[in-house]
Amino acid sequence: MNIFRLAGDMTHLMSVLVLLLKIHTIKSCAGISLKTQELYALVFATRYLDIFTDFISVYNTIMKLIFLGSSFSIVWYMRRHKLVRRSYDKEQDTFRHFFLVLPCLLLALVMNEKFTFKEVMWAFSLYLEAVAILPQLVLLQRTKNIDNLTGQYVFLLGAYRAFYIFNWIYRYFTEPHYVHWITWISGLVQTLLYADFFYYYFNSWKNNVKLHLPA
Amino acid sequence: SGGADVKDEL
Repeated sequence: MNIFRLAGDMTHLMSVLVLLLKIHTIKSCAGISLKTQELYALVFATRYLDIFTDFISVYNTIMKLIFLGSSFSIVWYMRRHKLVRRSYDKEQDTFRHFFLVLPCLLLALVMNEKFTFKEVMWAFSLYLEAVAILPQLVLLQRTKNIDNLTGQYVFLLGAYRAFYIFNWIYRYFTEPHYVHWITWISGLVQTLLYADFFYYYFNSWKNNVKLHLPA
Repeated sequence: SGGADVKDEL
């Protein structure tokens, strides 16, 4: 475990926990895309199929349990909690899961490290994670609503992406056989989507105007 | 080495 990996895991963890705690506390999920949250729950569920079969470390198992528990809790709040669900921008959050899930599944069937159920699901989870933020970005663009909650959430996710890339570079030079093309390429695509968002986020902050993303 | 090894990242 290097410092970049730890920082990446911690910002990732904070992004999910900050979102869950705020939804729990203020009983509102305004500006948050349920589609993106459901996709993340699916990402964790398909990636952590090894949770009971391969023991890596106590840290690893606990983190997986927290990610699974918190992502499904967020979805539960947004769908089932009687106050939270009222604040959900349902009419604006119209992105179809299907358009992201199907291509990722097909790509995972073709591009995987080994053609087994677990490996195909693992590749699928990486492809899906790369694009799962898209419904959130579409919702931001439509509602033009970038409050503190959404801003902090997307900022923490962006920090997680950046730290993971530093982690891969570090591991590539320090661990002789560390090569994971699928992880790196899908991770890079995901980070580029964030960079695009950050460009507009930073500009709107600098000019002290409301965020205005291009259509 | 890029094979179907144990994945230690989250």
